[in-house]
Amino acid sequence: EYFVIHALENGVQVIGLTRGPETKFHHAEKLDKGEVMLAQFTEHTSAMKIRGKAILYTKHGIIRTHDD
Amino acid sequence: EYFVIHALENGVQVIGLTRGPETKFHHAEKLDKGEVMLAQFTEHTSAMKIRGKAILYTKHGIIRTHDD
Amino acid sequence: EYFVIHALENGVQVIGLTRGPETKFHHAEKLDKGEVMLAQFTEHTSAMKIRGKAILYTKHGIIRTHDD
Amino acid sequence: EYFVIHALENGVQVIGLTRGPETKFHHAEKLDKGEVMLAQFTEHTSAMKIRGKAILYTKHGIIRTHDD
Amino acid sequence: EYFVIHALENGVQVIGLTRGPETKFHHAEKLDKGEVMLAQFTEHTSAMKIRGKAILYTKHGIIRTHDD
Amino acid sequence: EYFVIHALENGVQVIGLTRGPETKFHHAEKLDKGEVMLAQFTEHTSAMKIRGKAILYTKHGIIRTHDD
Amino acid sequence: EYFVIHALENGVQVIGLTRGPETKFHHAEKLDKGEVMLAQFTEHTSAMKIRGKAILYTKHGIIRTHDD
Amino acid sequence: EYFVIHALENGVQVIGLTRGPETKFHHAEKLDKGEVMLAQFTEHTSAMKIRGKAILYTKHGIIRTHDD
Amino acid sequence: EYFVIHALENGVQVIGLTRGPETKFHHAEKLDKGEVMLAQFTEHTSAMKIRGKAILYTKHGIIRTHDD
Amino acid sequence: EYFVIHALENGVQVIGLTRGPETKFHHAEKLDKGEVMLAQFTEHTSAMKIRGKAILYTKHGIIRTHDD
Amino acid sequence: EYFVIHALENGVQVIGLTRGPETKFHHAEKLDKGEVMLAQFTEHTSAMKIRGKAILYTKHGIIRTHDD
Ligand SMILES: N[C@@H](Cc1c[nH]c2ccccc12)C(=O)O
Ligand SMILES: N[C@@H](Cc1c[nH]c2ccccc12)C(=O)O
Ligand SMILES: N[C@@H](Cc1c[nH]c2ccccc12)C(=O)O
Ligand SMILES: N[C@@H](Cc1c[nH]c2ccccc12)C(=O)O
Ligand SMILES: N[C@@H](Cc1c[nH]c2ccccc12)C(=O)O
Ligand SMILES: N[C@@H](Cc1c[nH]c2ccccc12)C(=O)O
Ligand SMILES: N[C@@H](Cc1c[nH]c2ccccc12)C(=O)O
Ligand SMILES: N[C@@H](Cc1c[nH]c2ccccc12)C(=O)O
Ligand SMILES: N[C@@H](Cc1c[nH]c2ccccc12)C(=O)O
Ligand SMILES: N[C@@H](Cc1c[nH]c2ccccc12)C(=O)O
Ligand SMILES: N[C@@H](Cc1c[nH]c2ccccc12)C(=O)O
Repeated sequence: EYFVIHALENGVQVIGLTRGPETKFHHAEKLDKGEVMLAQFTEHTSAMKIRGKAILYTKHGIIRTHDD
Repeated sequence: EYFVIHALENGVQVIGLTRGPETKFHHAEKLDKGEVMLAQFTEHTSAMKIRGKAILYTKHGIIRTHDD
Repeated sequence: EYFVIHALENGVQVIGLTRGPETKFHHAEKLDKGEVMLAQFTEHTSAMKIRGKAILYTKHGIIRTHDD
Repeated sequence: EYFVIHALENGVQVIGLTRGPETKFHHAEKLDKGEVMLAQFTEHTSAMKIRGKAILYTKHGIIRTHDD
Repeated sequence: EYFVIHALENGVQVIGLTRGPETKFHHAEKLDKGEVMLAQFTEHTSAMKIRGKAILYTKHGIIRTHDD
Repeated sequence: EYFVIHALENGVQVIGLTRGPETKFHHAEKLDKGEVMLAQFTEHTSAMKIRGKAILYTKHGIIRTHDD
Repeated sequence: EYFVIHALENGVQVIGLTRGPETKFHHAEKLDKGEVMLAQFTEHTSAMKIRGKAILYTKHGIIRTHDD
Repeated sequence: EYFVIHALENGVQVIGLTRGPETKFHHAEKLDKGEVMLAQFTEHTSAMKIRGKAILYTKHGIIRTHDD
Repeated sequence: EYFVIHALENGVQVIGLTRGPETKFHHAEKLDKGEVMLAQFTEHTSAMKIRGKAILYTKHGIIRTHDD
Repeated sequence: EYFVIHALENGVQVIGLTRGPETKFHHAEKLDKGEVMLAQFTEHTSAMKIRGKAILYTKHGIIRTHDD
Repeated sequence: EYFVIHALENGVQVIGLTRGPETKFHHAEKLDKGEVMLAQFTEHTSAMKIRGKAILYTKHGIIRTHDD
């Protein structure tokens, strides 16, 4: 299972939250405008958080973070 | 299995409920307006609770928490 | 397998019934108006009961508890 | 595999029949008007019986018990 | 794999036939008018027989026993 | 994998053929007009034969034995 | 995986060919007009041959042996 | 995985090629006009070759050998 | 997983490339005009090459080698 | 699970991020204009990052990096 | 999982990149105009690169390398 994020401005963050009894940030990947990241759920990542203006392509639909 | 939540105001909470014979809150992730969270069901999380104005993208459809 | 419940009034209850030879209530989660819960079937929960005015999003369709 | 039952009157019963060489009633859950139950087939339940006026949401379609 | 039967008259029977080298009736569940039964194929049941006026909801379609 | 047979006359037969190096009849279930049988392929049944006027509901379509 | 054959004349044959390094006929089931056979691929049958006028219902479509 | 071949003339051949490091013909089944063969890929057959005028029903479509 | 190739001229070749750290030709099957081959990916074949005028039926679509 | 990237200019980069508790770049594949890369998620790659003008073909849709 | 490449000019290359912590070229298959290659992802190949004018048929769509 993976999702795709397309950054529409500089400084967009894709944050990985730890799997397990604790929930912490283990990594924040910064994206510049136009960059695209594909990210899986993994043994270490069971939730993600997105900050900044971007378009997300997920199995439940396409989400514009700054439109809604 | 994961779902996506898009916060429409500051202070939206995504609460994880424990898997097992007991049902307690193990984590509450706070989202600011415009932030998006993708969250899986996991070995530690078998139910979730959402507080605040948001849009949820799930396999059974899209839900606006404050429209219905 | 999970379903989604969107509370339309305060005091909506999502009740978990035990898996196994006995069928008892092991937990009742209370939801306030506008709150949303996502709940899985689990090792401890093989049936659920919903009380109060709500909308349920399940794999077999969307159900308004107080409309029908 | 689960199905959903929406009670349209008080006293609706969802009866679980035992899995195995014998077929007996192991539990009868009573629902009041408006209540909804989600019930799985399980290690102990291989058949179910519904009494009273209700709407059933199953993978083979939606059934109104008192309309047909 | 399960199917659903909706009794349209009293005395409808859902008969379970044994799995294995022998084929015998191991159980006959009687349904009154309006009652609904959901029945799985199981370790003990590899065939079923329906007697009486009813509607069957199966993965291959909906069958009215007394219309055709 | 199961199929459904709806007898349109008395004396319809659903015959089970043995699985294995030999192919013999191990059981012939007789159906009266209006009766319905649901039958699986099993450890003992790898082929079936239908005699008499009936409607078959299979994954490859609906077959009327006496129309074609 | 099974297919369905509906005999349109007497003497239709459904022949099972052996699985393994050798390919021989292990069984020929004769069908009379109107009879229907459902036959699986099995541990002993990895190919089949049909002789006579019939309609075949397979996962790749419906085939009339004497029309084309 | 199987495919279906319907012979449109006498002498159609369905040839099985061996699975493994070598590729040889292990069997050639001859079909007369109107005959139908259903053939699986197996432990001994990882490729097949068809000679003569026939119609093939495969998961990627229907192919007339002598039309194109 | 298999694909189908229909030769439109004599001398069409279906070449099997070896699975593993090395990539070599292990077999080239020659087809005459009108002949059809069905070929799987296998323990020994992880890539294939087609030479000559033919039509390929694959899960990603139908390809005419000499039309494009 | 793989995705496809079609470079629309020289110097497009497809960057692999490490799977595991750490998230680092383990490889950056450079593509010239017109080149296409197909890349899987693997035991060593659980996220990817794309820089430069390109078209991405993913299971959630087609993304032009420099159009949005 | 495999994809199909149809060369539209001589000298098209299908390059296999190694699976594992290192990413190197392990094989480059050259195709002449009109030739078609079907290539799987394998134990040794977790990414591929295509050079030259060709049409790619993948599960995410059809891609012309020199049109876009
Ligand atoms: N550590 C949590 C992370 C998490 C996943 N889904 C969640 C939903 C709500 C809150 C936290 C989570 C877990 O693995 O379960
Ligand atoms: N601890 C419970 C949490 C839960 C899941 N689904 C539920 C439905 C109702 C009430 C509680 C729950 C369990 O793992 O089973
Ligand atoms: N304890 C029961 C709960 C249950 C599941 N499905 C049911 C249907 C009817 C009655 C009870 C149930 C069981 O695990 O089987
Ligand atoms: N005890 C039976 C219950 C049952 C399931 N399906 C049935 C159909 C008909 C009669 C009984 C049943 C069994 O597990 O097999
Ligand atoms: N005892 C038989 C019951 C059965 C299943 N499918 C059938 C079809 C025809 C006749 C009998 C059967 C068996 O398990 O195989
Ligand atoms: N005994 C045979 C029965 C059978 C299944 N499919 C067939 C097709 C043709 C003839 C016989 C059969 C077997 O198990 O394989
Ligand atoms: N004995 C052969 C039968 C067979 C299956 N598919 C075939 C295709 C062609 C010729 C023979 C066959 C086998 O099991 O493999
Ligand atoms: N012996 C070969 C047969 C084969 C399958 N697919 C092929 C494609 C091309 C040439 C030969 C083959 C193998 O099992 O792999
Ligand atoms: N020997 C290679 C063959 C191969 C498969 N897919 C490829 C793509 C490109 C080049 C070679 C290949 C392997 O098994 O991996
Ligand atoms: N090392 C991380 C890489 C990763 C995957 N998905 C992510 C989402 C956000 C941040 C990092 C990641 C992991 O395997 O889990
Ligand atoms: N050696 C790498 C190859 C690879 C696969 N997908 C990638 C994406 C980007 C960069 C390299 C790769 C691996 O197996 O993981």
